[in-house]
Amino acid sequence: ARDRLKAAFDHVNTHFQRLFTQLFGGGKAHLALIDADDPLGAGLEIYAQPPGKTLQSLSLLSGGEQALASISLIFAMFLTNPSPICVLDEIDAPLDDANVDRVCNLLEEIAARGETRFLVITHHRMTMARMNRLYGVTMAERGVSQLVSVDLQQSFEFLEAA
Amino acid sequence: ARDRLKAAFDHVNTHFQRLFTQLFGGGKAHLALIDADDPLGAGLEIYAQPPGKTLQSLSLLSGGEQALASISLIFAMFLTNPSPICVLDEIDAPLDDANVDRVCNLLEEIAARGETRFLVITHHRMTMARMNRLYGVTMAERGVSQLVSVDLQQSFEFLEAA
Amino acid sequence: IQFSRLRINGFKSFVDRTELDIGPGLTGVVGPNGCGKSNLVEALRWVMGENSAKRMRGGEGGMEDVIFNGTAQRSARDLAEVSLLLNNGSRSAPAAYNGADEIEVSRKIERDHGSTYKINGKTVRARDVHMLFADTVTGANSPAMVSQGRVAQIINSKPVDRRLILEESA
Amino acid sequence: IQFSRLRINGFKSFVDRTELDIGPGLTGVVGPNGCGKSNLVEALRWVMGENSAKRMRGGEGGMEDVIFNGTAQRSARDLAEVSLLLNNGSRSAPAAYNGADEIEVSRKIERDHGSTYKINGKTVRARDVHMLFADTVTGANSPAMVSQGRVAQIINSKPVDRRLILEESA
Ligand SMILES: Nc1ncnc2c1ncn2[C@@H]1O[C@H](COP(=O)(O)OP(=O)(O)OP(=O)(O)O)[C@@H](O)[C@H]1O
Ligand SMILES: Nc1ncnc2c1ncn2[C@@H]1O[C@H](COP(=O)(O)OP(=O)(O)OP(=O)(O)O)[C@@H](O)[C@H]1O
Ligand SMILES: [Mg+2]
Ligand SMILES: [Mg+2]
Repeated sequence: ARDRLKAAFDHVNTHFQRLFTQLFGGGKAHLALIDADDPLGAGLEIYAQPPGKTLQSLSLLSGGEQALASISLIFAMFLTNPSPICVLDEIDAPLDDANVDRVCNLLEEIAARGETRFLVITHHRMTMARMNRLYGVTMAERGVSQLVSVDLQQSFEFLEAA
Repeated sequence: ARDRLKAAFDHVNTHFQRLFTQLFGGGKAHLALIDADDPLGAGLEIYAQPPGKTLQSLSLLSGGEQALASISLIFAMFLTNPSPICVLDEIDAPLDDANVDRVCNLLEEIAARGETRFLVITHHRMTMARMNRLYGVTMAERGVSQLVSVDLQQSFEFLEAA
Repeated sequence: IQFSRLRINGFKSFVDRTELDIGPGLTGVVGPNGCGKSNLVEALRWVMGENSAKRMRGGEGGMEDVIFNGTAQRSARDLAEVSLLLNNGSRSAPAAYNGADEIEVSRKIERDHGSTYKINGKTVRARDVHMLFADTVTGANSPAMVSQGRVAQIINSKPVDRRLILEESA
Repeated sequence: IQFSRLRINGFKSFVDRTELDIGPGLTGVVGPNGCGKSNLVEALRWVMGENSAKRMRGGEGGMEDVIFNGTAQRSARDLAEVSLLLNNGSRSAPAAYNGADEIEVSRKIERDHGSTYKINGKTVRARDVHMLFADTVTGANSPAMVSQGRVAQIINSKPVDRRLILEESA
């Protein structure tokens, strides 16, 4: 079990370092096992250095930077063991437009390999515009959900209206 | 202390019930002191019934509905003891457009009384468009924040670009 | 294998029969707050064998809270059913199911009777469903199922808890 | 009283002298992730007397973590100062300060020397600043100061903790 964890840590850390730099458009970061010599009792800490800033632990980053670092870790684990389905429920909520754009680039890059299908729940117009197809969920009848397929050329205005 | 808490609870609950219905565009909700007979040892629970749905506790609502109920509570406490300054740091992140619109209506209603000034941090275009004035914070020099005043007529595109 | 379709009936706010086609690439799901988007994600996790009611945002009623509990116009149901269609064209499923082109996994729950699983029409145990998804590197608690609030949870969790997440994905 | 201007120098990422005019109505603050928006909120809470380094997102360095700690191009500072200008045209300040048209509250911190407060140029104790703001129904921990993540914190807190929030606002 210890060897497996150590091997998983090394794989995930390698992916994490690359993904962090890709999603932040620069900078560097790494994972570390802390608080114990035995990996099975240790903690996983994230050390991040956004472009042009000093290296610090996750808690000193801004809200959006923390979210982006956490997304980098999630995808580092995903790439270590790719899965046929990936579901993302409003991961773009705290991100600015530049970071939403870079996250969408990453999704397109992974989707292009053809092994993984994505379900992406979002309120962000930029993310909606990058999807291959869109479903709208409405409650035309109060309390009853209905799924409708949305034509991508339609305007997104009506999608968010209650 | 017990009487003061009881009186505060009654005030906040009255405001909360009205604000919930205003922010959700219908439905009803109330606060309750639970788990102990003595208010000083009790817990504060939120019971909410979004329009057309059954009454349930906060944990069974959706992400956006929970945020909106929590915002109703924050403003219920604010209206019980109005303050000259109110700072809101990205409270609109989980909300859809219809709810962002209703929250902005509430802010304009309170601001119109003239006793409170608001600082509203947001990434949401709709919220930006409702402000009386806008400041942009940039890091033209990496790691160094600079404040610039933004002309409201300018397009918001550049504001979110890194 | 590829995930191709999710069928839902009587599960949470999806009281009417609903079908979601999961095509290749990126499928977006949008809609106002409280309309049922996260319920869709939970339907998918449930059919893949999620056995904790708390992780399904269940209240006092335990796992039966996933059954449609009624609105002003509609009465509550007694039954919820979700089925997931997997395309096995690439013949990459575990040996027991690899002969078929399509694999249909379904789960049904009835009030006071608990839930039952089926794979291609045959009743199986929860363990069999867990094994099927574990062998295809997915499952209700796979790191690739990022539920609402999960990103914030990872940020706010202690380093020891983050190591557990890493171990689960190993 | 009305809050009219915030002056910042050497506080977190605001190494250069910065002035934020707080006008009537709604003032929006926008910008990319990590540019310093929440640092502005913390500057305001700090000058109003916030005494917990943890609530200022401080690391190991305690309250000195609010002092600009340098970038690739700029060296770290030894001093941070924030001052807040209050307009007392409505003569609603507590008696001790009600004579003046304007009240300036400022706080300065130097490495290894701790922080000092001043009201209209006169050195005062932290308690005096707390009293000034408590009497004007605000302060670093007022329910009207909704920091980033606060809404989610209220949702996820236990009912007993929510009652404490209510008590603080009473
Ligand atoms: N068993 C059930 N029967 C009927 N309705 C249910 C049931 N369980 C949950 N719901 C309803 O589903 C709604 C929540 O839906 P969901 O969390 O999927 O919304 P969402 O679209 O994700 O919204 P958001 O954008 O705010 O995250 C709740 O309002 C709740 O009333
Ligand atoms: N003492 C300090 N000296 C210099 N920079 C600091 C100091 N403390 C924090 N920072 C920097 O401030 C940045 C965080 O800023 P802040 O949290 O205000 O961002 P934000 O604009 O609110 O972003 P978001 O939209 O993601 O919430 C961090 O990247 C951090 O490096
Ligand atoms: Mg949701
Ligand atoms: Mg922030």
